[in-house]
Formats: sequence, structure tokens, C-alpha cells
Amino acid sequence: LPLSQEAGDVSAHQWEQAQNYLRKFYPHDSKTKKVNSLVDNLKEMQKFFGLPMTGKLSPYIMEIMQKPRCGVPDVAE
Amino acid sequence: YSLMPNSPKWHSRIVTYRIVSYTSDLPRIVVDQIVKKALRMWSMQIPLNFKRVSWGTADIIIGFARRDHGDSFPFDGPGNTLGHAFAPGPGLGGDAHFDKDEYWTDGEDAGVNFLFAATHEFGHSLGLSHSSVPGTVMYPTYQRDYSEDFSLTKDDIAGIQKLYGKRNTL
Repeated sequence: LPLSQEAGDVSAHQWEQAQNYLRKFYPHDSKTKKVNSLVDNLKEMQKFFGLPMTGKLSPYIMEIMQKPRCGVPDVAE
Repeated sequence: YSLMPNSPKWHSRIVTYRIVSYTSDLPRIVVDQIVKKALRMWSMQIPLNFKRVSWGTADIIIGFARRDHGDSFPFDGPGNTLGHAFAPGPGLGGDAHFDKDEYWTDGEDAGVNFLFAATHEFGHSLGLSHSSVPGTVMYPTYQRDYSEDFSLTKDDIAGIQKLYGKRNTL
């Protein structure tokens, strides 16, 4: 399921970037291993980085997504 | 820290590695030295030794590549993804790949500190997943201010020793 337009106050380009990032690094739920909606994946990411699990994109989350990083998912496959 | 699913690890006390390709940003001898130093950071904490081989097969194959490089995880050009590595196992297992499109340094000038990135990726090669503790080597994002003299954190050491136990120093 895509992130809804209500998922945060970001541009269309950032919104697409965020979806790609979440698909790549948070492909599924860390406990159940099931494929989640992107909102759930965003919550997983927020949990990993110790942020409130709002399921909404924020400038800070976008900042994290743009940092150079390792290509291995944070939710290990 | 966290471990890879099912906690894969190397069962031999000697793990072999081979460097199959290089970056043009650093002299080959420097890359060789950095790889050795990065592996030593881990082997100082656990009862595992690394042996370099120059040809044939090895447990950990190390190389630099750009874009699509044959493992279904293409690199993305400069920035963003810097490298990746696979959990211990046969075939691709343990292999560590670095994005040739980054500007790699030995920590002396601006660019991506290869020692830090290599130490991180070899953590995956040994069975560690990402840590959510900022400042650890196994944290997934790269900070631009990593100096040459960083070391493993308590969290990194606890993770690797959970898998392999402590090195007997006697």
C-alpha cells in the first residue's frame, strides 16, 4: 500500500524518495516478517531511529533518508 | 545491536578473504592495509583469525563496483548507498561490496572514510545486523566526521561476542 498524501507535509519528489527508501530498508515487519503497508514501514523506521511512531513523514525523517548509508536493510531479511 | 536472522556465523576459526577489485581513489596497498586493519578490529575481540588469499575462492570476497554488479542490489551512484555485505554463508555469503562511485579516502581528506565503511560492512560479513545505537560502528547511516582513530563501541563488541565469544587473551 502506498503512503497516503496525508502521510506528511513533503513534496511529491520527497514522497517518492521516501517510498523507495522504505521499500529498500524496511521491507517488512521486524517481528512478524510480513510485508507491511508503507505507513507501517515508516513506523518501523521511526522506531529504529528512536522517534515517535507517528507514521507521518517529517523534515527530520527526510533528512535521515538523505544521509549516506549502508545498503543493508535495517529490518534484516 | 542486532544479529542477522537465524544468527548465521562462520564456524571455522580461520576465515579467508580476497580483494578482487579496487577503487582508483586510493593506492592498492592502502586499500590492502585498511582491509587488514578493519578485519583486525573485529578479530581482536573474538576468537577468529583472517587470512588473505590472492586467488581462488575465499569466504569473504571484497570488491569495488558501480551500479548493477551482479548481485541484485545495484549501487546508486555518488551518495546514498555506500556499500553492502552479506551474512556468513556459502557463495555470496560474507562478501562485501563498496560503491566505486563514492570518493573513498583513508580519513585524511573529504570523502568517505574507507576504514569506517569497511569495518561496518565486515560486521555484516561476520553476522551483525544494524544497531540502533547512534555512534556505533554498526549504525546504518554514515556521519561525515568519522576520524581515522575510531574504535568499536561496547555495543558492537557485545554483538560480535554474542556470536563468537571472547578472544582468549592468555
